[in-house]
Amino acid sequence: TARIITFVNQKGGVGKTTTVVNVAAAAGRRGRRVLLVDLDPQANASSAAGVVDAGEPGIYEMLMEDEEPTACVVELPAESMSVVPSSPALAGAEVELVPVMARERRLVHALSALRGSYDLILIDCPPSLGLLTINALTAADNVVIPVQCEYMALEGLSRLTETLELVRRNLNPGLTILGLVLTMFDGRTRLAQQVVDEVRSHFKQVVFTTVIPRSVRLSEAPSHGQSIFRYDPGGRAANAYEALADELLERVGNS
Amino acid sequence: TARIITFVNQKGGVGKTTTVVNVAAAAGRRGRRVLLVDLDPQANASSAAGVVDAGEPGIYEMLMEDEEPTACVVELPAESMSVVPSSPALAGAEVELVPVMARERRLVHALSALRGSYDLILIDCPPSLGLLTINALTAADNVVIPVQCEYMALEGLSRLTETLELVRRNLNPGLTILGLVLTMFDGRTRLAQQVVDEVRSHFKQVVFTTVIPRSVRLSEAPSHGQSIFRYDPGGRAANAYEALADELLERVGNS
Ligand SMILES: Nc1ncnc2c1ncn2[C@@H]1O[C@H](COP(=O)(O)OP(=O)(O)OP(=O)(O)O)[C@@H](O)[C@H]1O
Ligand SMILES: Nc1ncnc2c1ncn2[C@@H]1O[C@H](COP(=O)(O)OP(=O)(O)OP(=O)(O)O)[C@@H](O)[C@H]1O
Ligand SMILES: [Mg+2]
Ligand SMILES: [Mg+2]
Repeated sequence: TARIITFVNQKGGVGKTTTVVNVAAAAGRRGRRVLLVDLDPQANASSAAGVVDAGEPGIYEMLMEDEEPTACVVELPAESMSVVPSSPALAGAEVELVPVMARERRLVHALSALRGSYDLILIDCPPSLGLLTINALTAADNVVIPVQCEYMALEGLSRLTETLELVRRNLNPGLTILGLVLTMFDGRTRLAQQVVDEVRSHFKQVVFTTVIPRSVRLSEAPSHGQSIFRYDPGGRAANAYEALADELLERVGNS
Repeated sequence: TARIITFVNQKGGVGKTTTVVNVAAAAGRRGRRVLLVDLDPQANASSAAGVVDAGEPGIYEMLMEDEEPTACVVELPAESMSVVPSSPALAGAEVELVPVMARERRLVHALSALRGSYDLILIDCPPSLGLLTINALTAADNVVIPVQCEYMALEGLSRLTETLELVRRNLNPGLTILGLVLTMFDGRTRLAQQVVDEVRSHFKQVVFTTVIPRSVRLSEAPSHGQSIFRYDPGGRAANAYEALADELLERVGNS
């Protein structure tokens, strides 16, 4: 049955979507059966992975209208993955969920019908700690926390770990941090290395060894709806995400 | 009475906070009486502007507990501005506001007591289109939309303009776009110029002429709690934000 991993950080623009899409693609290329769930109304992960005009049903119908989950899955054989795409309708879900019974567990129930068909289910979240992200944290076995190598990205980490603790205590006792991944590392600046050192000294071996470099290839790939492995195979960024996926799969296998 | 301008974009990490803080500081240095309102639970604007340990009362108490607004203001003479600081408690407001009568107008009412004391009130928003951002859009005369020179930043613009139209129709008929500002422009990549061309061809003269370059100085300044004018006076980034503030003040003066 599938391991469910949520990629979370309420700080915006830290590389959540880029990391989910490329780790999903790397794991798929290694033969794992991977489902990417796009829980962000921006639907960046859906388009970056290559979903064109998702239509219905998608994550909104699955979460809010009890749509049959298998009907919400789009196959992307070119990227060796399946996707439950997002749509702008999801933006309304944050408010619509408030009065719903067991509102934090809608995703858990929806995914239970899919877990048997995949090895990995990877969830992309919006940059907030609202009910959509809480649903993703309640459904997850583990979280991966992308951290941009910038000062402002450090500021939110303690609030994030506090939220994880709240979810662990009230909704999902088994939730653990699989790892933190440092993104957009620019070796030419002192600041980037300072952030890396700070995060490693605080979170120690929980931080993945692989650091993702800043690379314009990663910001170009989404405009082609391709993972980095199709857009720039063999490049620095592709190698980094391959190494990260290996580390992540090893941690999954060992725990 | 103050002109209220909200800086908005639900895409994360596009430079909202960096732009609000530096435009506020530039306007303050030109003698305008400026109030920066931090409506993001991440409180990045508060710390980047130099607010240390904001304590209470702040924006949460002003919005949710009818605290006297003047009591929520922190003076930052070193940056020629005043700030209503954020706090993590604000994260709860998105959900707490849902059942509140006239929930979208809490900020309008709170700011009415402050408008007489300032020339400009600039509001920083979280990366979402939830009730906090809706409050900021309902209170504003104008919006400024920071757009990162990245492909993924283009994807959310139509959803943002649709939301502005909804707010205009239901909550704030006078709301207009003062301008879009292109941020983190890296002249070495083709992608950045493509994004600039695309945004200019779509929004035409609404886009500010000034483009903010990618500059490590801008990402270092927040760790010192300083605007770019104190951290790297006379540098490329300071000059860009000075030029942007001039353009913005001109548009405010002429409309
Ligand atoms: N390593 C990298 N090098 C260069 N650009 C990158 C890298 N990773 C991501 N980007 C670019 O930076 C921007 C932000 O990344 P991304 O959208 O993945 O972050 P996010 O955390 O998902 O954002 P949001 O908070 O809006 O969901 C995107 O334009 C993306 O293409
Ligand atoms: N022109 C620039 N050049 C280089 N770095 C920049 C620039 N503008 C902003 N940054 C850095 O990029 C990151 C994102 O910027 P910022 O936090 O201002 O964006 P935001 O839109 O407010 O993010 P959020 O969506 O999380 O509120 C920060 O670490 C900031 O220091
Ligand atoms: Mg994203
Ligand atoms: Mg911000």
